Amino acid sequence: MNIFRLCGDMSHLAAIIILLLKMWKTRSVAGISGKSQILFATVFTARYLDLFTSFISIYNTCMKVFFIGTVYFTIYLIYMKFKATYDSNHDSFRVEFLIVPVGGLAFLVNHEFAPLEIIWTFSIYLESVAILPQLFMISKTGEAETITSHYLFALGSYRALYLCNWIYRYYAEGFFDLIAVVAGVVQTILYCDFFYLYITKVMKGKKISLPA
Amino acid sequence: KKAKKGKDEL
Repeated sequence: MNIFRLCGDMSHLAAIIILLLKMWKTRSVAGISGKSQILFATVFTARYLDLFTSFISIYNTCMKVFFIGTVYFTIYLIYMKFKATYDSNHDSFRVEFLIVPVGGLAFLVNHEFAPLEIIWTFSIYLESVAILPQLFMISKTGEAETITSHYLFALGSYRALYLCNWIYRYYAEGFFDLIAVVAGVVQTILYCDFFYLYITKVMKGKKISLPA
Repeated sequence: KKAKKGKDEL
């Protein structure tokens, strides 16, 4: 564990808590993509199957259980409890266009051709693009509430901090996972446009609204 | 072996 990794994890944790607070306090899931949350649930479920096969640390186990628990709770809020506020018309990204190529790629490019390994690789690839339905929804409605912007900023920062963690680990420990690094770079690049809007607008007290 | 998998990460 290094400072980049810890900050990355805390940023990820903060993102999830910000999203839950937004939904709980406003009693609304407006502006939130249910499809992105379903993809994240798929990511966590696939990646954390190793909860049953290997123990790493109390910290590791607690974080995994928390991530899985909260993402399913988020889905429950979107599709059941606050269903009336869910904007399904604008959440129209075709997720099969992500799932199918990502699944194919996980089969073709992995560290080892074994079931758990392919599922892990699938989760890494899928995570890198799982935010696309959310970004698509914002581009469609042309705006994002400030609290949603904070959520996205924290969520995007998490993988960017992981990139710093991997650079550090490469020099400090000789650690290098090409699949995670490439997917992490792709994931971070997808947020760049949003990061720009966040810094130029949200940090100056304005909300994100795109020209029609 | 150079490649080590990030299984201790989240």
